[in-house]
Amino acid sequence: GPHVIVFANEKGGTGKSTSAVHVAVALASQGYRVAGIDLDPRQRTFYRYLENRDATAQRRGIDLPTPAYEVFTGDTLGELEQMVERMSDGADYLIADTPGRDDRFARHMATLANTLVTPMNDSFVDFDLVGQVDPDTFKVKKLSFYAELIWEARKARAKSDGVTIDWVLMRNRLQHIEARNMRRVGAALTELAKRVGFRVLPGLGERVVYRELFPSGLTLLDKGMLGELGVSHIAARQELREMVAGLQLPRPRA
Amino acid sequence: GPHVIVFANEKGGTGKSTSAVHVAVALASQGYRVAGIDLDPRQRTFYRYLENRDATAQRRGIDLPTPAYEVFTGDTLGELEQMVERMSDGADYLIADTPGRDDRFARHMATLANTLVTPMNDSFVDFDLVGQVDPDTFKVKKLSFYAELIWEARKARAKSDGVTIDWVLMRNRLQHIEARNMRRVGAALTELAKRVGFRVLPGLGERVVYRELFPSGLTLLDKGMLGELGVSHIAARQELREMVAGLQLPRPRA
Ligand SMILES: Nc1ncnc2c1ncn2[C@@H]1O[C@H](COP(=O)(O)OP(=O)(O)OP(=O)(O)O)[C@@H](O)[C@H]1O
Ligand SMILES: Nc1ncnc2c1ncn2[C@@H]1O[C@H](COP(=O)(O)OP(=O)(O)OP(=O)(O)O)[C@@H](O)[C@H]1O
Ligand SMILES: [Mg+2]
Ligand SMILES: [Mg+2]
Repeated sequence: GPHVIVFANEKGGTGKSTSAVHVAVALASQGYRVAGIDLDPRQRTFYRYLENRDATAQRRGIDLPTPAYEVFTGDTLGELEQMVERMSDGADYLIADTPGRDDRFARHMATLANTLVTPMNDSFVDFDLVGQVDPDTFKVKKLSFYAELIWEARKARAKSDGVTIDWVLMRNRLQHIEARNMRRVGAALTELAKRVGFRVLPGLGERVVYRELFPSGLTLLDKGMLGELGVSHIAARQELREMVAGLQLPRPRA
Repeated sequence: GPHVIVFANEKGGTGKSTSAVHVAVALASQGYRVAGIDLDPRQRTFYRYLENRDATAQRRGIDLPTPAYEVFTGDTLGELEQMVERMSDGADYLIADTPGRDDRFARHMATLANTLVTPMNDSFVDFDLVGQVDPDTFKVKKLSFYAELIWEARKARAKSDGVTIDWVLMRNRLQHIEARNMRRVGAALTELAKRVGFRVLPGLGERVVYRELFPSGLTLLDKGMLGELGVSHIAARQELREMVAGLQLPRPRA
């Protein structure tokens, strides 16, 4: 079956959908067969971005590397398993974008992951769901509920079929000008990583190109399509390439 | 009763809690009696920020202007009404922070608002929940579900007691360096504002000071308490002052 990549964080607005879309399009652009499931039937950001992409391809009469994609609107775990099975057929990678809330389909999807990506703003507000820190030393003094939730999910998976889920905590919307805060959050993440079993990835910086192309469904990878937006995105493309490489995905022959 | 300010946006991570905390502390610092209710029993960011603030006041043996605050953990609308009534007693302002998901308590709280603040990232990803735009002109071509939800809530409120809820769409995490995207989102918001009945407020810029003080519960308004963080926050304080002023709140005698 495909390598399953799930984007999960109960905290809202941490970049799950943005990361999921860019990883999916990056892999499709590299020639792999990519399928995506959007588990947020209401907001459906992942689905909407790719729907806009298809509309642009049609409107301009061009081909754009695009994953197969659907939104899950079912009511039962059985229905989710059916969609996962169907979308997995012939896919090298299955990508799942999940909602920013406590959701039983999101929790189930996390247990099906090979790679579980938890994007996070560089912020102790976001960090608070994984660990609480001392206000003076910024050391982690207490584990929080979301770290425990994922820890339990990984334990259950290892017990059921021996597979260890690669849990990647991906820092998002990084701004190097915020050096002190970035250093503190980084130190807390490094400390917690060992205790709780995730690894930390630098991820995407705060860049308008990761969001201003949503209405057209284009991405910074679509060189030549961007018209006035085709400003040099060399640094951003390198950043996205490094992020995908950092996910350490197995590479099936394309 | 108090003037009720509700922070609501079904989209996650748009700055509801960050704005709610800073407005609450700003009003408390001005000498008003402020009460706050956190409607997110799991994440409880608003509650956690103020809990950290109380802990800092205690630890340092100082007084910090702080609202009364509780988190709602009930199961019924009746219980929510009871908490609202209890917290409203003696308060000039009642502030409610609500979760970034479709939540019946959040929906009910919105109908109780005098001022309903919907913070939003400067992003068509966030905008997509209020309106869909044309990828070439960026004009609003279709209303989205969240705009309709709030429109219906305001209509129901006006019908029930004649009160018009002041719906404020507050742009958050603004970065003037993103001029073109900012202009496009601004134009779409201005267009939609007339059709749907909200007004647009510039809100807070992207500043690390709005999040790096979460573990101590301090804010940029706590001059003299910030030690090494007491770098000149004059521009940020002015920005927060203008945001609060922009809410056009009635001012009871303090
Ligand atoms: N690296 C980035 N640079 C610039 N903007 C970003 C970046 N990542 C995310 N954003 C913006 O931040 C906001 C939140 O991102 P996104 O919607 O991807 O998060 P999410 O975790 O999927 O949210 P939700 O919990 O609501 O599903 C959006 O407005 C998005 O455009
Ligand atoms: N103006 C700002 N400047 C810098 N960082 C900000 C600003 N506003 C919000 N943030 C950060 O953005 C993230 C989301 O903000 P916040 O938690 O307040 O949003 P929310 O709408 O309450 O989220 P949720 O839907 O999960 O309740 C947090 O990491 C917060 O610290
Ligand atoms: Mg999303
Ligand atoms: Mg919040």
